[in-house]
Amino acid sequence: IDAEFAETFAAVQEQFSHMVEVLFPGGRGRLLLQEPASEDEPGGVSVEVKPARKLGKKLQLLSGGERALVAIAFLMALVLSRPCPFYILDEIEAALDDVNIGRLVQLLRDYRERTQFIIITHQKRTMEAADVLYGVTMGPDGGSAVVSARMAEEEIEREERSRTKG
Amino acid sequence: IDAEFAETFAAVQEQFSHMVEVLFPGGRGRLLLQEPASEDEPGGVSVEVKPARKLGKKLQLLSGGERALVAIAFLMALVLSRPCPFYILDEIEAALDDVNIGRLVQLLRDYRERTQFIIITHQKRTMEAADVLYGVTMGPDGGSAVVSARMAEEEIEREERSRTKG
Amino acid sequence: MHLKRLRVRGFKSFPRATELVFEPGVAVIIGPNGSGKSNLADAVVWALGEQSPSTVRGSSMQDVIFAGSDGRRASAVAEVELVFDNADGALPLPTDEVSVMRRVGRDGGSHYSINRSTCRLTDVVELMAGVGLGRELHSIIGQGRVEAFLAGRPEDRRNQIEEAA
Amino acid sequence: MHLKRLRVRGFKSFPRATELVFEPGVAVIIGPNGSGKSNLADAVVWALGEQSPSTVRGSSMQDVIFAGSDGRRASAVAEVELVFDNADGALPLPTDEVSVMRRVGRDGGSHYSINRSTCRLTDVVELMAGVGLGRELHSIIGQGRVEAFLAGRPEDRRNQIEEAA
Ligand SMILES: Nc1ncnc2c1ncn2[C@@H]1O[C@H](COP(=O)(O)OP(=O)(O)OP(=O)(O)O)[C@@H](O)[C@H]1O
Ligand SMILES: Nc1ncnc2c1ncn2[C@@H]1O[C@H](COP(=O)(O)OP(=O)(O)OP(=O)(O)O)[C@@H](O)[C@H]1O
Ligand SMILES: [Mg+2]
Ligand SMILES: [Mg+2]
Repeated sequence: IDAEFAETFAAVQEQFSHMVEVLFPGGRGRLLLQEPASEDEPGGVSVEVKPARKLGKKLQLLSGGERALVAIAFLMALVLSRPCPFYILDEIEAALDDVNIGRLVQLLRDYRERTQFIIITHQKRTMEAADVLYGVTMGPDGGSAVVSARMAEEEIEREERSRTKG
Repeated sequence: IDAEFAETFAAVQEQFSHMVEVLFPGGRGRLLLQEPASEDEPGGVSVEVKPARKLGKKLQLLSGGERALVAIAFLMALVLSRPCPFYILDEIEAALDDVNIGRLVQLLRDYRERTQFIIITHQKRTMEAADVLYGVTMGPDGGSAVVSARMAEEEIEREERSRTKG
Repeated sequence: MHLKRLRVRGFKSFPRATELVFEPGVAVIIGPNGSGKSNLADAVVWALGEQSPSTVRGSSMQDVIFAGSDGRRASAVAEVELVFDNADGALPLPTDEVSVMRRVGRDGGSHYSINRSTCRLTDVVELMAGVGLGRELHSIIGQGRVEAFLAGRPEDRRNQIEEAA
Repeated sequence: MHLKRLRVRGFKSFPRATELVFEPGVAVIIGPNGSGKSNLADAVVWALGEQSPSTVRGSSMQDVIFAGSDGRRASAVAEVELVFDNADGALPLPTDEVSVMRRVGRDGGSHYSINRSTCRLTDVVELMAGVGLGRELHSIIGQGRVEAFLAGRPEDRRNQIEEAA
């Protein structure tokens, strides 16, 4: 188990540093394997990130958006080293600004050949990454239904029009 | 203390029901005062919300966006019954869809005479509510600076251009 | 291997049989607040054997069964079927598609099946562990959970890497 | 009464004296991730007497002092001043503006002042409680905390209403 873990850890570690450079231009990041706490417990994995121009910090002091970006870097490092057959990501870009949503969209496009991404979002920007778009609406009887995204967008526009006229 | 609380509670309760009707068109909501748990402990306040077409539900089963809307209804009920001198709201609309951000923006416009709102956001829609817009940027020396919003928007556009060319 | 079809019936806010057909690549799901998007993510987590109600945002396992609405009576059964593309043989089964299904009634007992034949929970868990979809299901990040994905303790991060190994 | 000016120096990511002038109505603050927006909200919470480091997202009270960056040395002192418009006399002080200031050095002791004369923490807390800005500070909702604003226990909601009373 140790040799296998060591190999996987090395791959994830390398990819994580690379992903941090992509998501934090001018920044640096790394994963570190801690000393085992006791005989029977393996060491944990700690994370260090230094955004450009700033001192390296405890994760806790980073901003909401920066912490989300570090988590996305870790996720993508797993995708690149040991991909699962599919990923479901529910509004993971909610805390990101437009530029960082753009960087995420670019990553999804770059790695769509490696695995399947199913993304739930409200951001128009994220929709640009889609190969296929699905819409979910709440029907008149109070039950959910899946419609073509065209219809979902029309419903959103219809609600919007009735809100501004109302 | 009791008479004062009772009067405030009645005012907040009335405004909460009104706010839920605004934020959940066709829905209903109310605040309820629970029986005191013991002699020396007053009763707590419970919340019930029934979105349109759905059964009334435990708050836990509502969606992320619906829960944020209920919290905003409660906040606005306090603003309308016992306003504080100012409110600072940090990305409170992150989980909302465009239509609901529109409803929030409308509320901020409607009640801007009653109190002062200071809103932190990434959403272009929310910026429409602004009387005054401020930009914060991270300077080249790694320290934050406040600039005119014009400059902040230009910096966001500049980063965006360098991302898409880069 | 990828997720080819997701079918739900009587699961959370979906009273009627509803199916999404997925392709490889990037699929994006949009819709108003409260329309049922995150319930679809919960459906996948639940079908793969989730035992804790709070992971699918309920307080009891009955909370996954459609509880009724203004226009419809409550459902008696919640059912979710995942169909995986297995043309590459990633799953040790002889078929080009592999179906994993979970069903629960009001009496509480869950019923699992692989390729429509009844099996136990451990069979589903073992089948999925073989392709990196271990108990922690690191490949499904729920709403509001992206920061928690990394904010755990160092041991948690080690587990995530071990599962991927 | 409204918040007229917010001035920070050496507080979190703001090494230089920085001032925002606010009007009544709706002020909106934008800026890239990590630029310092939420630090401004923390500055207001801190100046009004916050005692717990975790509420201003630090692990110790020293974390509020600018710790340095690639281009600048660390600050020795963190200072925040809030200036309120008091033309309506909402605050029981004879001036048209009321300033509340907090300063802390590396040695740890906080220094409070009202209208630039030294006072105790309890003086600041009492002054603000008179206008509905009690200990809980329900009027400041931090990032990611909007659901928690309502999700507390029923006793918490009662407290929020009592403070407003
Ligand atoms: N067992 C159930 N029966 C009926 N409705 C249910 C059940 N469980 C959840 N719901 C309903 O499903 C709705 C929430 O769905 P979901 O969380 O998927 O929304 P969403 O599309 O993700 O919204 P958001 O964009 O706000 O995150 C709620 O309104 C809730 O009442
Ligand atoms: N004491 C300190 N000294 C120097 N920098 C600090 C200090 N405390 C926090 N910071 C820095 O401030 C930055 C975060 O600021 P803040 O949380 O205000 O960002 P934000 O503009 O709200 O971003 P987001 O849009 O992602 O929420 C972090 O990068 C953090 O490293
Ligand atoms: Mg959701
Ligand atoms: Mg922030």
